[in-house]
Amino acid sequence: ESPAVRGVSRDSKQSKLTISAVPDRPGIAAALFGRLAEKSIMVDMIVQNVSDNGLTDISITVNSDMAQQAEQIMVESNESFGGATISRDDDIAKVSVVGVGMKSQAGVAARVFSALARSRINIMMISTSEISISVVVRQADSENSVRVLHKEFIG
Amino acid sequence: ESPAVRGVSRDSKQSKLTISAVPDRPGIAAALFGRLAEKSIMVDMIVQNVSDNGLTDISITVNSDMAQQAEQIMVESNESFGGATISRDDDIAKVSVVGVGMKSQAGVAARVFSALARSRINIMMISTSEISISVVVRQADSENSVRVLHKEFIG
Ligand SMILES: C[C@@H](O)[C@H](N)C(=O)O
Ligand SMILES: C[C@@H](O)[C@H](N)C(=O)O
Repeated sequence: ESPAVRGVSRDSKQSKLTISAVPDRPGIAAALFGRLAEKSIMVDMIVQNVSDNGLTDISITVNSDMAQQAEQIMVESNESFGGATISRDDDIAKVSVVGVGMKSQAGVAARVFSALARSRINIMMISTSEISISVVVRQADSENSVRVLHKEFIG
Repeated sequence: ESPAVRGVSRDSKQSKLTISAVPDRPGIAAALFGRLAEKSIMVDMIVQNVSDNGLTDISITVNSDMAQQAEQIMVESNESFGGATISRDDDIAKVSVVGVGMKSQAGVAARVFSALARSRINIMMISTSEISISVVVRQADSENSVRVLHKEFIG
């Protein structure tokens, strides 16, 4: 059965923060997000892929207004993990295709990624759920991303 | 306002496949998912973090029954990208905390990760949306994960 894509949305007022090469052991994510929560940082995306050599990266997106503060917190957390690096990227936008039954369909994801690829839009991050496929793209690509995805799914 | 966590779910019948060190340029995700879609592979999680030195990793989770076929497709895709490696891990479970207003609350994520950390459960992958925080853990940790998260959020 075909999942129903209901809409395409974007948020260009986000910044991405990545803490790279953190130890992949229990307690690391808890420590980092505990500190972010303490300072009431609002986090949108959280993405962590599998580790390599016992190290992995954790990326978050936050409202641009909080980027400075979130970065500071990550720098301070870093001191307790040891060895990780922090990077911040303000030139991003989050674009989401939202619907129902979104998971289980490599076809929907293929259509999202192909639509973007045809416009030469690079996909910097991907995160999915049962109701959404979200990508991070450059801010300059965000309007075009919404346009081509709207055309692909809504008409 | 406090987001409402409605439930905790898990799926231990999943396998993780990662294609590592793919070029971070337009068309790569489209090519990979196009091939997966062609073979009607049902994909649950898709996780891609930011690239490093122009290369990044894309991980997916699929129903264990499709793992072999999905792996084969990734190996074939790899031939067109050049240079990437494929890894498969069947010893995983996806555990999700589902609710409303889940995003924007570093506090909810902190509670999820802390509950798992207190039980020494390692978080292998993280992917979030507005209605869910999903983690990948070892199969042996999946029952415990649900138990501690249920206790944390539902009582
Ligand atoms: C990297 C981080 O997620 C770690 N694996 C943890 O469990 O906290
Ligand atoms: C890595 C992959 O997502 C690539 N950036 C693409 O746009 O297809």
